Amino acid sequence: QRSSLNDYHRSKGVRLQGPTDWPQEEPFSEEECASQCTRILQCRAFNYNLQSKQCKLLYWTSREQGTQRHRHNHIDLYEKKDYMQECIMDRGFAYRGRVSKTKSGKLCQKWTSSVPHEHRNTPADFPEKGLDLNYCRNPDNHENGPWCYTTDWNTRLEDCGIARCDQDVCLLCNGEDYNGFVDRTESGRECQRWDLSYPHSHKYQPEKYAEKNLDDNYCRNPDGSLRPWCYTVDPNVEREYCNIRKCAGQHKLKELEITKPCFKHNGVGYRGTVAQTSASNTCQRWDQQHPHAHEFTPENYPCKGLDENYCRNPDGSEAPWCFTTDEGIRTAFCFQLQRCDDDIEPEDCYTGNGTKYRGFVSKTRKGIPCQRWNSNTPHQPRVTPTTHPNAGLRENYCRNPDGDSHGPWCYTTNPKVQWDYCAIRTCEGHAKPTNKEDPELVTFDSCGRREDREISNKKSR
Amino acid sequence: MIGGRPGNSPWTVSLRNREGTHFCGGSLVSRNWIISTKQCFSSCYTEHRGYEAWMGTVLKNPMPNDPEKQAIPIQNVVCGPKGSNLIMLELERPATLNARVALICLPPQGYIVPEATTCEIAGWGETQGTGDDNVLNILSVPVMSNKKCNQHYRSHVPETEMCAGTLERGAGACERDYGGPLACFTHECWVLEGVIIPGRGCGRARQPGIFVRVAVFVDWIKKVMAL
Repeated sequence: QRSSLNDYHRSKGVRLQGPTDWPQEEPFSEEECASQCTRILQCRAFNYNLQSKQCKLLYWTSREQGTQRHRHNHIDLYEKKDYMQECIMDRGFAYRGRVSKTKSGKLCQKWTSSVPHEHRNTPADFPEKGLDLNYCRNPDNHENGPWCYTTDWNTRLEDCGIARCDQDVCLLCNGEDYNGFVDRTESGRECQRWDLSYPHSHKYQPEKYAEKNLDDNYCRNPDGSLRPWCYTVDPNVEREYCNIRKCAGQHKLKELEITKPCFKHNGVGYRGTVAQTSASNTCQRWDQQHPHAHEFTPENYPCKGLDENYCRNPDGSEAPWCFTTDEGIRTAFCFQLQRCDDDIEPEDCYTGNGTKYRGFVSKTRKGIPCQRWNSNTPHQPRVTPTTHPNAGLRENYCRNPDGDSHGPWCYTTNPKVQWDYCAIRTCEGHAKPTNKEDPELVTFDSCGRREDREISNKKSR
Repeated sequence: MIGGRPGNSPWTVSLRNREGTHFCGGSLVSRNWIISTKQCFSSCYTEHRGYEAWMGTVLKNPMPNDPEKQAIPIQNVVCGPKGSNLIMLELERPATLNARVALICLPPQGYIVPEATTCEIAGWGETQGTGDDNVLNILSVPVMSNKKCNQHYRSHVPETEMCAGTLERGAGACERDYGGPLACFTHECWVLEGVIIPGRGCGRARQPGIFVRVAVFVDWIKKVMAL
């Protein structure tokens, strides 16, 4: 049940423009399009329009000169994996990468040339073997992998020493950062694409887990397993681990900030010594299997700081957690842990609620630069110098045109954060005034009413 | 919920992570917006794609084809003012209001709920053997003044928070109830006066529950929905 898309690398929302166009677009499904491109030797990629269901085959991949990638909401680009990878699977017969030097550094001879070495492996005779320019290839499926004739008169041919994909990128820790190209499990089964739900339907859709690099059908570790794995194309085997080389030396997680008295983000880097959950359950030691047996041992997860029985987050949950010593409660969060303050240092102060603030701070409490009040991008403001002419809405300075009781604010230049409060505090000795509404004047219309099922049941009885 | 009992709270929503597991509660304040606590979320600025709000059912694990259940993806989160511990979650599409899904009212800005007002908290959190973990549980709790509450918390409860609960052991919010509502009945309507935040332990003696005092942040809530 393998999909023909398995041979392709997908770039979502990208349209590739090449120097010459394929004659026409045709209506196909993505998979039919992939099958057709696979059948045609000259086809290296295709654009698929999700709206019109049109398929446009391409002579090029985005690695070729003269091509341009454009953002496009409805078009995905699929490129043959063989042209995108600089490592080999098996003996590298399908290798279509761009290495053109041998392992000793000699420049390769063009396959079309017979100087300095005459040979019979010409592109004209073997168009299916991908003998492009002077790139290393393995037209005879030699056990040493891709090779080439060299431009050195004294060396007819030499191996290129291209790494195998399972050796090329090694695993750090339990491979949660792995983004290599292995697409086979340890038993040799081909992996199912993460963006497909057959033969196995699953929850790891790439759109949902954007930060997990669930590309194509490569082995990945989105769930904090022992090592990278994938769903397989074998309907009888749902998922298997992949066999990928572990890196030598000390393992540590990339770009992980270690914190102790508090935790940041979801607390994967928390290394404090709290050993109780927010429900006051005592944590079980990570190196023990009682009362709860588990795989989160310090040996299995050397980079996750699984010391003693401290709250930790080895699997990327919402917050640090632990197994508890209570037999009836397997795991519990340590939500009571303090979050580290991630606000930047305030640069100025304001009095009252800041409506009279006319200072020059122009960034939010998280450090995002403010959008100019008279600009319409990235946010279309409702509060402008025209709507609030007396509010001092100059440049992109923080202001409080609407009398917000939490202080000056601004629209931000981050498209995902419309507005936020600014990096300004209340001045020493000035308390924030509290806004109060007269409760008698507040009316509720359609909220806060419910059908009391218990009472209606009693009535019906 | 320690010491609660099964009940109906149509504005209480279950927040689900990308695995579909319930991890915190929330309150529906408009068809597009939910209020919860920031402590349930890893960050205000990361992707929350795949997270959902479930409503319309009192069961923690309803059948996948439950016709009453509304599972709506969260498309955006907005963190509250400094010190508020609040987060607002924008829904990808509006919730459909019916007998099982309803909005809770917001209190007047700055309103202080009188001491001894009986309110209720709701959630699908742990019961620690005091009830059924698989259904929404509700517990009635009397409001306690901050002055009295601070006698038990060494003056650590600021004016932006409020207390409710009894001093006896065995009743209160617990793990996975956080973010849910403290709702008080005023003028014939249920009003969201507090948001459940994590304390130390669940249902401990002489430790009333602590909640974010929503009335302090109503202007922010309305502004987020309006802008």
